Amino acid sequence: VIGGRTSRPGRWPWQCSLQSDPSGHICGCVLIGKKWALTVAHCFEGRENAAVWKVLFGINNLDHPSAFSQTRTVKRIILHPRYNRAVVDYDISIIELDEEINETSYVRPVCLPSKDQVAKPDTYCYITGWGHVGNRMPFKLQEGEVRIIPLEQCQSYFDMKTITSRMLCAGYESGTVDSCMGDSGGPLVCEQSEGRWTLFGLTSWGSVCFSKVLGPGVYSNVTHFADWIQKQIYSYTFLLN
Amino acid sequence: CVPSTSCSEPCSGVSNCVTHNQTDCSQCELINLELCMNLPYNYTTFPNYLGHRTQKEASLSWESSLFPALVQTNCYKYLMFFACTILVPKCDPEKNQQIPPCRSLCEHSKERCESVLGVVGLQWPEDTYCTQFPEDNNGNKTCLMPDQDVKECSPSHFRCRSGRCILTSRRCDGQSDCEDDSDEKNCGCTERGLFECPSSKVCIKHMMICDGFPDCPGNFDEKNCSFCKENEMVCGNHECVHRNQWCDGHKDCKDSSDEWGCVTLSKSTNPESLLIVHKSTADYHVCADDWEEELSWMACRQIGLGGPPVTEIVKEYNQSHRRKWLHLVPNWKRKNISTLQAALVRGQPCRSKSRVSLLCNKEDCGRRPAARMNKR
Repeated sequence: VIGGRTSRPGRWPWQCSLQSDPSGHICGCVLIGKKWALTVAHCFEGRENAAVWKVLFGINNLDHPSAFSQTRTVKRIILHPRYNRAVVDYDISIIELDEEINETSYVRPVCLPSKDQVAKPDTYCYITGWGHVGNRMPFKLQEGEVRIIPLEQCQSYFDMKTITSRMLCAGYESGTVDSCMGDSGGPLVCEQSEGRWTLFGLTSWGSVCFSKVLGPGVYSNVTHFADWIQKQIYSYTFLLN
Repeated sequence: CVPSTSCSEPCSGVSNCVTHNQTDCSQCELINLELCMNLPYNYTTFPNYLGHRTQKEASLSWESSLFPALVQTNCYKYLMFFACTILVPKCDPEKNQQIPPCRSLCEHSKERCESVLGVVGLQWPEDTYCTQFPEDNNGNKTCLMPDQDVKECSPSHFRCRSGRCILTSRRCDGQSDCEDDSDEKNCGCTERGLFECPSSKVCIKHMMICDGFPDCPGNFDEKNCSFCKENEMVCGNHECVHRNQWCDGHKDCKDSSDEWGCVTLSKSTNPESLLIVHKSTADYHVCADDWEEELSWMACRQIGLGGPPVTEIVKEYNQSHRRKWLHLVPNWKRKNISTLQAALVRGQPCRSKSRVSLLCNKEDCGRRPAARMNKR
């Protein structure tokens, strides 16, 4: 996260780290149920084998796993069948964990939006991740506040890329706070009523975040996929085992 | 990995070695960079002439935004061809060898377009020193020059009559993007080889019709896709399945849609709601005979809610009113069922004349721990 700050441990209990040996952290992910997490499809390009991945929860410092952290291996990766790597459209995938997480105050799922619940333009939400901070890769989880930007306005920043309804834009024209390489798959969450946080976006793509080209970040629009996510989880939980 | 002796999957695009060095990775790969899909070659190799290590890095680079924007100024007919030869350099699949653009192509691009960039205060990309590229061919194909018929705009761009390239999504959007308005002419879907969504002007590709994903407003592209018999139901993917197989606990549609939404709770002002199971295209109440708590858990989980459930057995006083009931199959525990609907059958008498009512809890989500307080 560019322009963010180091997060307090346990502040974002749904944030997880998708890791593969020997590289370690490769992408972010988001816990949405005891056995299910979301990330973006492009994290699995060339590595679709579930066996090579593990998922870390309840972690703040990647270098010092705490007593509150939990690790799970991946049972199944469900890529969106329309994922298009050339235009980074339908960039979403579901991860089934090998076993349920133990819910604690450090490891807890985020709420999913209903299919008519949208992130309203000009509202402020948060992004988190262990991605690039501009001059280095951080060990500690970073957080940044971003503003939701209407799609038409967002398209004006990306003259040569198509912004589709499967995407959500957030950030600032000046790029002061933005997600960056390594944040992919991590959450964009907005606070709803009663202090509950809902997942509206997954970090997907943007301009080269620490270059001269600025603009907002582009996130997978979770609302668009709400129905697909629910049906996949239902089918794999009740019908295929 | 160099210099250590650890082993890693080579050339995956992700650097696994501690020193982040991956050597001998210059293998040809298919071009997937959207901007450069119209090249007279299909294979590329990395790193490219701008120092990008992968196509993804190239696609998100400053240069991949800069060059297409510059094309719009009409500064040089072959600018985009040159840009692509350095963004996704040609790879000779036989020799696994990178083929650079010719020096004159680089020089012409720079001569004609660098000054245009200067007007808006931008600089010609670094790392594009033309002297690094070989002099023009003398019949040998050691460097690339454009053919006469090279297209200036990539497939995801529309070429204005004036020569400018604009993003395809800007064509026919009601706003003129070409100076000659050519992007707002001939806008019918059919004229563009696309399908027009009924009752809207939205155009979609023909391959998107009846593919199981709604693209038109009102889901019109996913309607009238099947011709099922009277005793059949339509699956989400447009297969036809016999109505008796709908919500029977077995997946009959390939996309499982025959088993979706089979268990619900009736809308009620009371905390508890009657359990309703959809089976063979009709809604049924569930007879409370031999009901067990385990089934209440299963019902709540299927609905997408959690527990612990509160189960209530509701007596049916109105005996004259004929209810539709489902009844538990004998020995359902031995049948290794995974859904409630698989444990229920029609046509059995309900001895208790009572139905099942449930209160499920919403699974907790989205809560952050409260900040710890410290006395100061």
